[in-house]
Amino acid sequence: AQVLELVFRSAASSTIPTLLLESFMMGVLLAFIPIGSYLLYVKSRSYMPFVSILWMVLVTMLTHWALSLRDLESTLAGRSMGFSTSLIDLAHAANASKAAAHGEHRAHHAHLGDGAVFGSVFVFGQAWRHLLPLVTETVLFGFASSLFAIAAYIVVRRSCSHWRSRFDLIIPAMVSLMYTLSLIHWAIALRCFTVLPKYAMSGAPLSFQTHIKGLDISLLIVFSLNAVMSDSIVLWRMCVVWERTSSVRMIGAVLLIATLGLNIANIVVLHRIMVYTRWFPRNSRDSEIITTYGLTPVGLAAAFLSLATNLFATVLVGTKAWIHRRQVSHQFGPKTRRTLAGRVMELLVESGVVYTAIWLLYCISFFRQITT
Amino acid sequence: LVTAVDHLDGAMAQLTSIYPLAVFILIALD
Repeated sequence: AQVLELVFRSAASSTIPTLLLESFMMGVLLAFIPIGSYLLYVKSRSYMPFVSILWMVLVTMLTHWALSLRDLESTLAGRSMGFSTSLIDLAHAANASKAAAHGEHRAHHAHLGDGAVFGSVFVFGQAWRHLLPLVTETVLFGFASSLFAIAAYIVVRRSCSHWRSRFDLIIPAMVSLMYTLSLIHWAIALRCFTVLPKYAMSGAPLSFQTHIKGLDISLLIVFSLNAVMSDSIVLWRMCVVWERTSSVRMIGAVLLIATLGLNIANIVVLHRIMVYTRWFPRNSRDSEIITTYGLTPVGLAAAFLSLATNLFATVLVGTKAWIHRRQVSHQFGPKTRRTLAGRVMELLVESGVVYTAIWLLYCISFFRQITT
Repeated sequence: LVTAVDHLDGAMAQLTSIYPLAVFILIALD
């Protein structure tokens, strides 16, 4: 157990920070290399050898990162040391060695023992549960940071040449706010992860639960704000595409108010459950590690309403794109090239379909694990 | 990918901000 504690300490202080940095860089490369390759390809075909080198670098880095992650997982699960680090298996092993030392046969009575080492292994275990969501989030945060840098460059370049009005800056401003919120979310998730190994190493009493609950609520508030803003952008785009038709605007407003209300209600309910330990009906099949929408009926309603909002907006934009294409081919003949408005609408539909599919997967994950 | 799909609770906060950013850049590139 003491060796295990040392291995965990070393993982927390050196291996995991390196892996997180590598994960962030993976996200950055996953954004810059495809966009850079596209720009070089459009500029001149003579850049193709350079582009293929970039992709080879990306594949090598991805392989290295995936192997590092697998190696870390195998260390934390104890496979590289030849035993299981699950608390029950450790208790069995400890009891078996005690029984052997005293010449008794008590190995089948597993209990956690009284040593501080078991407490420390338990808290480390809590930290490792937060690790994989954090690694995923760090890769995506690196990806979002690169996209934000590229978007900021586009906005600055355009503001020097042509912005028609201040209204054009609303979307860049909202996107900046959303990026800031996702930065805060990542910072809190990182804090959640770093607090636990510190408690484990200090050997302090298990008072970390209150601390972690506060951080979990903060994560939920930031995420809910981002989800509501993302839905509002989707609905706003739908209204613009439908040239602000009053019925579409009204449905959009109702959906937005309902999403906002359910998100606030979900935060209130989860705060009562976590902080005041009040009883509420709960979804026992929820597989989330960071509790968001999956635990209570109110949260599930908020998540499914967001899914419905995205689906509804995508279908309406798709319908408008189809009507637009029919009108263009009717007026200028079937072989007319796609117009700018048509291309933008197609892009909105395609991205809407991808985002809706991700929300659908997310909603399924509240009831069963997606992979085995 | 398996890690990402199994841990959408960590990923969704980032994906909500990636979505509008990606659409903005794709329209600008187009």
